[in-house]
Amino acid sequence: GGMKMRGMAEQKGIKHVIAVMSGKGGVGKSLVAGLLAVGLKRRGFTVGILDGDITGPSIPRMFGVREKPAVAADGKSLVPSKSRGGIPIMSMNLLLPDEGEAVIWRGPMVSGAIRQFFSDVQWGELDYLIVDLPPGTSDAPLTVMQALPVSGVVLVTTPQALATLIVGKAVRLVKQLGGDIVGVVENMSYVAMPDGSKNEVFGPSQGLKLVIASNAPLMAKLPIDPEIARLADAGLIESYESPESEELLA
Amino acid sequence: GGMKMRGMAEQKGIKHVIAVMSGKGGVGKSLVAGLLAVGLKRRGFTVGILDGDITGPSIPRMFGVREKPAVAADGKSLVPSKSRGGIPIMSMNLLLPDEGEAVIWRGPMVSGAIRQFFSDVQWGELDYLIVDLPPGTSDAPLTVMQALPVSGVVLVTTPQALATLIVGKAVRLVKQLGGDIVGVVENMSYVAMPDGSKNEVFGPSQGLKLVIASNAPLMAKLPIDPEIARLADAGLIESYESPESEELLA
Ligand SMILES: Nc1ncnc2c1ncn2[C@@H]1O[C@H](COP(=O)(O)OP(=O)(O)O)[C@@H](O)[C@H]1O
Ligand SMILES: Nc1ncnc2c1ncn2[C@@H]1O[C@H](COP(=O)(O)OP(=O)(O)O)[C@@H](O)[C@H]1O
Repeated sequence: GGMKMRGMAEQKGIKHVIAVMSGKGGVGKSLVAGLLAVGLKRRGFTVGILDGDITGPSIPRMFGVREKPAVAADGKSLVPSKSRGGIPIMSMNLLLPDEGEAVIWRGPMVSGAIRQFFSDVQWGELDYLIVDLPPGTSDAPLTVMQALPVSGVVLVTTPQALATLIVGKAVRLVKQLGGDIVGVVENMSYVAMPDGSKNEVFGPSQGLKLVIASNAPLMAKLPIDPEIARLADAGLIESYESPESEELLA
Repeated sequence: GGMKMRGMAEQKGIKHVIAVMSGKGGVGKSLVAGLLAVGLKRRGFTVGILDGDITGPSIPRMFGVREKPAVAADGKSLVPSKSRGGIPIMSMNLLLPDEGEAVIWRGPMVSGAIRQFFSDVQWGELDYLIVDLPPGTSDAPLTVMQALPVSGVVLVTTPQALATLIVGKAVRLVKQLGGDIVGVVENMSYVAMPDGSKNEVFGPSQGLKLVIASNAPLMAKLPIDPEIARLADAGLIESYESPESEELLA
C-alpha cells in the first residue's frame, strides 16, 4: 500500500525490498542492514545492499569493498561491486575518487541518487534488496518509501529514551506513507561483563514502546560487542557470528 | 570567511555562533552541544541553543523543556523557551503539539526552518549561540554554514574508524565553505570498569586523524557514562558534572 508518487522506480528481478530505518543516527542501521544481508546470504537467499546514506555512506567500508562499480554494456547503467561473500553493493562511496571525499548535496540531488541506485543499477535476480537509510525523516527516507516498492521496514533503535522518541517519529513516517514494519531491532542493549552480568550502559531497554507503536516483533537485542566495531572497521563484517545476530532472522 | 549565499541572516545581539557538527549520527553532537552550553553558562557567559536537527530534535528532551515558545509582542517572532538553568532553547520539538510527532520535510523546508530559528527568534544579548546540527552533509549543515555568521565549528566523533571516515567528510565540508574548526571532541571513548581500567568497546581512539585533518585541538575524550544517558533521558543534563566534561572548556 501507500502513497506512491511520480512513477515508481522499476526493477523486475528484485522480489523484496527491505528498508532499514531509524530516524536516529548512530544506532547501528548500517550494521543491522549488513548483518541482515549476511544472514540471508548464509541461508541461501540472493541478496544485495543499496546504501541510501548518500552523504554518510558506511556500507562499503564495513564490507571491505573498494572496487568501483563497472559501467554496463549499455553504457548507461552500473554493475554493482561485490563483497568477498558475493553480495552486490551500491553506494556513493564507491563512486568517489577517494572514500573520504565529502558529498555536499541538498535534498533533490540526494533523492535523484537514490532513485538511480535502484533503477540504473543491474541488480539482476535478487530475493532481497536491503536498503540502508540515513537518519532523519527528510529526503532520503521519503524518496525510498515513495519511489521504491518497499515490502517491509526494519526499525533499529538503542535503549535510551531519547533514541526511542526519535525512532518513534520514523514509525509515524512509515505509517503515514502506508508502509509495513516487519520488526524492531534493539542494538547496544548492554555490554557483557567478565562475570557474565550485563552492564546496561545506555539504560534499561525501551524497545517495548516501539514494539507497541509499530505493532511489530522485537527481532533481537544486540550487545555492544568490541568484535563488531573491530570487524566493521576492518571491512570484515561478513565474518561476524554471534547467537544474538542469529536471532535477527530466527 | 567563507561562501556566504543569499543574504546572511542577521542577529546583532549574538557575539559568537558555534556550530556542533559530525557528519555521523549518534556520536553525541546533541550531548556535546548541551554540555558546552551548560559549561559556558556556569562560567558566567550568556548562552542559547538552536536545535538545527529539524526532523530529529533531541535538545528539549535532554534539558527537560516542554513549554512552547511564546509569540513575541510583534506578533511574528518567537521568544525561546528557557531551561531550568536559564538557557534559551529553540527547537522544532517545542513547536509540535506532541514531541513524538514526525516532521516529514524535504530540504527546502528544513533550510527555511533553520533560517527562521536564527532570524525570527528573540535571542536577545548572547555571548554564545550553540547550534546543534543533524548528521550528513546536506541541507541543514549547508544552510547553517552559508546563512549564519558561524565563528567556529566543534566536531564530535567516536573512536571507530567508520565514524572517523564519515566525520572526516564534515571536516572537508567546513574547509570548503571557509569555516574555522575550533576543536574536536571524542565521545564514547571507553567504559570505565570497576577495577579502574578502561574498556575501549568501540576500539582504540582515532581522534588524532581528525585533529590532523582539521588542524584543531582535541578538546576532550568523554567516556560512555550511564549517568549521561540517565540524566539526558530524564531531562536533567544541566546537573551532569565530570572531570572529562570540564575538560571541554579548559
Ligand atoms: N552492537 C555494536 N557493538 C559494537 N559496535 C557497534 C555496534 N553497533 C554498531 N557499532 C559500531 O558503531 C558505529 C555506528 O554504527 P552504524 O551501523 O554506522 O550506525 P548508523 O548506520 O545507525 O549510523 C559503527 O562504527 C559500528 O561499527
Ligand atoms: N558519553 C556518553 N555516555 C552515555 N550516553 C551517551 C554519551 N554520549 C551520548 N549519549 C547518549 O547517546 C544518545 C546519542 O547521543 P546524541 O547526543 O543524541 O547524539 P547525536 O546528536 O550525535 O545523534 C543519547 O541518548 C545520549 O544521551
